Amino acid sequence: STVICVFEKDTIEIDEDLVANSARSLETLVSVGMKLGVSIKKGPETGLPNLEKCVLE
Amino acid sequence: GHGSSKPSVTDSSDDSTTEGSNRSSSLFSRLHIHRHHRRLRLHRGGSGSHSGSHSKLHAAEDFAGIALVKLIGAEMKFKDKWLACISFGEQTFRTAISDHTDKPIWNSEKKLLLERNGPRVARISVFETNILSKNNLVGYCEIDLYEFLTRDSDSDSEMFDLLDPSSPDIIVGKISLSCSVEDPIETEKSFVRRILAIVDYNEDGKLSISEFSDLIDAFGNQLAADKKEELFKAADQNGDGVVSMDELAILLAIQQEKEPLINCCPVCGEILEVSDKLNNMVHLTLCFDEGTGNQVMTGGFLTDKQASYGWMFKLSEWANFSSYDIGLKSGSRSSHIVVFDRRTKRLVEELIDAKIVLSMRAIYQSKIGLGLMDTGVKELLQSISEMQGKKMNSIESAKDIPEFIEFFKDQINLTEIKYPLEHFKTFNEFFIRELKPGARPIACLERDDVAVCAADSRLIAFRNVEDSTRFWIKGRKFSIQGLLGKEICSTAFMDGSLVIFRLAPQDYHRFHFPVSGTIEHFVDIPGCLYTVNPIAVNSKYCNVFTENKRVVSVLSTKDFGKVAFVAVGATMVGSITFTKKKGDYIQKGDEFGYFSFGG
Repeated sequence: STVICVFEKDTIEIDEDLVANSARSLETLVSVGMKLGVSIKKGPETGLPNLEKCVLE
Repeated sequence: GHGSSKPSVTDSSDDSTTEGSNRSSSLFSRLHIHRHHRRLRLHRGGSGSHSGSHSKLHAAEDFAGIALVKLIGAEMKFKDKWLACISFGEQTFRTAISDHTDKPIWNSEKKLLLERNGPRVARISVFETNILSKNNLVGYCEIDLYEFLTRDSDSDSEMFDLLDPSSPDIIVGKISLSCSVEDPIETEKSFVRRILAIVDYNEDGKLSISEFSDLIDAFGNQLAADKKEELFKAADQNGDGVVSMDELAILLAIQQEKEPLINCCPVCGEILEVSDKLNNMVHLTLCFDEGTGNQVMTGGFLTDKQASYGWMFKLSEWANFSSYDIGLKSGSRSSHIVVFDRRTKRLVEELIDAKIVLSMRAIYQSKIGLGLMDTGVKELLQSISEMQGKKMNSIESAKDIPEFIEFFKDQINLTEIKYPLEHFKTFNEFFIRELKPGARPIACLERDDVAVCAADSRLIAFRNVEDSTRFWIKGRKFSIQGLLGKEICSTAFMDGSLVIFRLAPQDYHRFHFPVSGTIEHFVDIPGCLYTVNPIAVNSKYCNVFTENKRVVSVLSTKDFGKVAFVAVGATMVGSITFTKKKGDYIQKGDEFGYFSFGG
């Protein structure tokens, strides 16, 4: 059996180690409660700028 | 497979019957005696459609091998829709139903196992079919296959009278059939070509050293495993580092004569007798035919289901639940999926028996295999899972718990289970065991902007769907809309991030919330119960995530917006139960539900 979580676009920054393994088609053994990722907070809701999307010009 | 009914061909010529010796004596001098195949001497160049690779028998001791029986058609005395059955030994097979006619044509072929001391008489029955009531037996005949195969005739086919079952003196029609025996060398070569096609993962028609290596491992021969490179080099005649199918088939056919490579059947796992090469090849060929649905005629009634059941049971790593004794630690050498352990930061091997891997590849990664799914196998997977559910809910199933724990002793931590083992009255109760509070610490519990893993599992995660299909999900029809269903899918999900948690048999089977929020709703999506093993997920022919039974729920969160949570059922473990309901506010790390045995 399998659980699949789908997050809306640009809402989660998945932990880099998990993404890096996956990009090598390598599964990562995890347990319930281990950190998965962090919310990408957006300005209007949090009052914080979305730094990920900022570009220096 | 044929694991439970191993052919028992012997090599002793003393067993020849007097009648058989007389019948064959006039032809005996014409026989070409092949030193290694003296049990199956064939007269080549006979007439009929199978000349060259199939022919007639010439001696009683030849009555061993694979016979190809073809039910061609019949001439009946009235018009109807007809089907014919052939029963031989403990097997019964049936044709498709003909058109409405008095001259039905079937052209259905079936390979039968001939054993020297086994059955000789095949009974053929012809039925008129009815939609609303049972099929009626109209006529039958009994044919001694030994007589048929040794008769002095240039033709492969012959007409036989069909007799009235209540008055055998009355002829009710005629049936035309042919029967020939397959050349054992052809059997051997075609078998090798077919099995090699299964390990030819990149489907380039050639085998690399690693593909070849997997095959030898599956054969369970340690000696051969140590000589893999040597064998590979012997086959690679032009030294280009790959071996064509035909080259390798020839090599293995020759090698099998000198020193058998195949010690166990990669389909059913049965240990094969080293001294009985032909018998082994017959066993393997029939096992593969049964598994791939390669034959036109299907097994009839109960036997068909039982045969398919045996095969399908191996199409999932969950097969280990009912086959500890032939599982990971014995028989053929294990294959493996490499997984990165996040806690220890090491690569670990997840072992799966090589024959299960081969079986799964055969069905999930081939067009033929997936074609089977359209012929009732989906329903079979469903019924196998339901049956397994009933079994695992029975009181008797509790006795399997200690054996299961022993089997996975390095991977199940008994000290973290909430209740003592005596608490579990059925296997399913143990399977959905709860853990002690605090057994799974939740990362950054006070911060709802940090998401956590939802299950003890093998995780794979992608920032967008494009990456997921590039690196992992190969089913051609996969899409987010297909996964979530139209009711739930929104534009924001379409290009969202995807995290897949795959549970293995030994895992803690409860799943938890990855984020904090409110459960908005649940949507049941009915479907199949394919395995969710990477072998199926990575197959371009199989669309596990969009075709399997699943429940989609939507969580509304402050920090992540909407999060779709999809619980996907799989072979054997198709039962999905939720312990929270719509409208509940939940904290990340809280239990959400569990998977258990059942449909």
